[in-house]
Formats: sequence, structure tokens, C-alpha cells
Amino acid sequence: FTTFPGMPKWRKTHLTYRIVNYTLDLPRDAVDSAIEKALKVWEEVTPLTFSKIYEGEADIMIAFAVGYHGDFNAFDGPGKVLAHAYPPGLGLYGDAHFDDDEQWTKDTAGTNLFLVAAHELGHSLGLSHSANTEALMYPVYNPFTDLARFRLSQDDVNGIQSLYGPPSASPDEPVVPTESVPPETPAMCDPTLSFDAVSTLRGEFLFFKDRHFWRKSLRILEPEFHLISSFWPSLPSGVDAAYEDTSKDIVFIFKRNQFWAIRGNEVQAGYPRGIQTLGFPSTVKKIDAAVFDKQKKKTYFFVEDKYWRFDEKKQSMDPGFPRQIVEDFPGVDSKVDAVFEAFGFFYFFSGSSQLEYDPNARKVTHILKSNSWLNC
Amino acid sequence: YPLNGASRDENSMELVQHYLEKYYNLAKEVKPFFRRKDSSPVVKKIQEMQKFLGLEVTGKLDSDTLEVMHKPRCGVPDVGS
Repeated sequence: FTTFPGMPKWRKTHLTYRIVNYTLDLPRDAVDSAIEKALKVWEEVTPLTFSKIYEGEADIMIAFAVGYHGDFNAFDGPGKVLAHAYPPGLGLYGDAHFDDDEQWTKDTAGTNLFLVAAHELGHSLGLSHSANTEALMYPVYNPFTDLARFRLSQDDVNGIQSLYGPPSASPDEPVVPTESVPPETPAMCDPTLSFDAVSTLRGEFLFFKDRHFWRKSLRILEPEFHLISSFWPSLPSGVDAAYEDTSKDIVFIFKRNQFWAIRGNEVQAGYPRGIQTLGFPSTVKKIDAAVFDKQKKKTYFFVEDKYWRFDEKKQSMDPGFPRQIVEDFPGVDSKVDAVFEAFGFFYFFSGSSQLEYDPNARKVTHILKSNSWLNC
Repeated sequence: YPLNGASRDENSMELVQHYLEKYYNLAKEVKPFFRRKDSSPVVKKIQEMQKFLGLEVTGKLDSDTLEVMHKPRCGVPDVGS
């Protein structure tokens, strides 16, 4: 591998990127996911994390252009030069440009956008070309790359880690993780899949797991899979609980003894706050799950085998709590990982199982797999 | 029409010159020598390119070398800034 002369690299580990415009060769979401996947290739082997912004100047500005496009490095029509990118730095530096005279595709029928983007983003992070013909950073495009089994070569990993080192546990995570660090991104249809937290959000469902979340809309069969940091850069990974207060259009996210409020893409100012501000005793160190009951305007917080009830109008805990979960939710007799309310039912998640609970009949009406919502 | 050989040869010379200037820092002032493929700065640059791209280092514009030079690639130089 080689780096650029002077070894330019980013002095921070959290970088922003912005897709300034889109090629017409692909649907926008295909471009979004190709770029996101290309960034994840580098994210997985470094301490770097990336979040997308939609306006203003990002560290990495991504654009499609033809011919002369303002950087004294004109593109040359179909074939030959496919794209170029600039080493880390301000302004043009760090940016990646793609020649829109190429036919950009999701497969290798044309020029595969993911593959070229992963290469160009290697430049944006400070890698120059590699003489190793197996390396992603080899300068000549290889249309025979097996996309299904794409992996960085050791040369690529050595190169990027010579600049940024290996992935590190995030500062608020223990150096030696107490729970087993997930070997790779969780498999959506793994029958043993469990969730850290689940929540509704404006009619969609969010299923949080480690650094990622699945986003499921009832209108679209296939769920989307995203990095938490790609939507909410300041949120931690491995969240404990989440719930939507639909009357306020806010989702509250809990981790250990703190919680954040998000409205759409925006984390609300003044957060994180301590959970003790909600009225929990100092003995409560974390919340397992939470759900907002929109009929009663109350929020239920589940902690081990007990639960608290919070009055969203009075903004205080109701007296007489905590109570045993199983007393008021008969059949919900195991630790609750996550819970949300939909169609008048509460869905309690515990490990790989999910209990559909009817609050009117006061009983569990179905037992499902936790990932039953993900169209497995 | 020029003989095919000559035009092809002409094209590949232009291609090589452009390629070496863009990706291997071939200084533009070497131009006078370029008409003779065997001028040493150009040969050295061809060898440098062949070595970087994993080709047999012959210093000559053999078909393998020309083939790789025609392939789509990244626009960032292979050497130099």
C-alpha cells in the first residue's frame, strides 16, 4: 500500500459525508446504500465512524460529474478514468468525484458503484494506490470482483491501520467488552436474533442492535439496515431502551443512566439527561425497556422483574411503583429486552422470543420470533 | 488513410505519454524524446509503471502493458502527489 506524500490523514475519528448530487443511472436509495456500504468497509477496520449530512460542507463531499467539473482534473468520457478522490484536508480535500459518463450499476454489468466508491473513499481517508493486484486500492478496476464475498485485502487493512490504527471500543464502552463483541453485522433472519431496544417512529418500527438498527415501514416489505451513527451521530451504540411519545413526536433513547430525545433526524438540545430526572431512585442504573401507552398518556419503564409508570402529562412517576411486571401483565414473566405498542397490543421482546400482549384481555395472545417483523 | 500500423502506433504513443504523465509523474519536458520509445527517461517510466501494475518489467510497450493501460481505472496518480 502507499499513502500520499506527507501522509495526510484526518485528525478526528468521526467524519461527515454528503452526497451532493445523484447519478441518474441508479435509484437514489441504491446510491445511498452503495456509499454507506463503502464507508462501512473502512469503518469496520478502523476507529472511524461516519455520519451523513444533507446540506453544508461535509468532510467528504461526494459528487457525480462529467468532463470538466471545476477541479482541474476533467473526466474523459466513458471508460478510462472512472472516478478520483482527494486526500484528507479542508475544502476539496477528502472529496470524491465519480464520472457520470460511466454506467453506474449495483452489479458488475456496468461499473459497480460500491466497488469504486470503496476505493475512492480509501483515498479520501489517506490511502494512495497499492501495487498489490488483490488490493481494493489497486488502481485498475476489476470487473470480476466477487461482490457477494467482497473483503478488504490484508494490504488494504495494513494501509488504513497504518494511518488510524485498529477499531477501538468507543470511550464509553469498557476496554474489555463485558458482553461478547458482535463478530460482524447481525444477521436479520438469524432465529436467535434478539434486540437491544425497539420503538415506533412516525408509523415505522425501529429495531436496535449493537451499532445498527433495522427500520421497517408497513408500506415496504424489505426493512432498511443502518448504522445508528448515520442518522444520529451523537447517540451511543448498544442502547438499552427506546420509546416514542407519539403525542410529542419524540423518541426517547436510553443507555445506562442517561437518555436522549430525538425528533426525526435531530437529537434535541439539552440531552442527554440523567434517568434520575424522571424520578428513578439512584439504585436504578439502567432501563431494560420502555413503552408509551397513548390511551392513558402513561409510559411504562421495565427494570428487571419490576416496572414503573410515568405520567407524561404531569411529567412525574405515579405513586405506588415499582410493581411486579407479571402482576399487571400476566404471562410476561421473563426479563423484558424491549417493548413497543402497535395495533392496540404490546409486543414484549425477550431474547429471540416476542410476546404479543392484549392489554384489554390482560393476557398474552401470541408468542412469535423476535424478528417476525423483518419479513424473514 | 494512414496505414493501420502507423495510426495504431501513433495512438498508443499518445496513450502511453498521457498515461505516464498523468499517473507516473513523467515530466512534460521529456516530450522531445517521446518520439523515440527507447529514450531512457521514458523507458524508466515504462518500467516503473510495469512494476507498479504487476506486469513483466520489459521497458517495452508489449501487448500486456497496453492492455492494462486501456482498462478503466481510478484517476488518482500511482506515484507522486
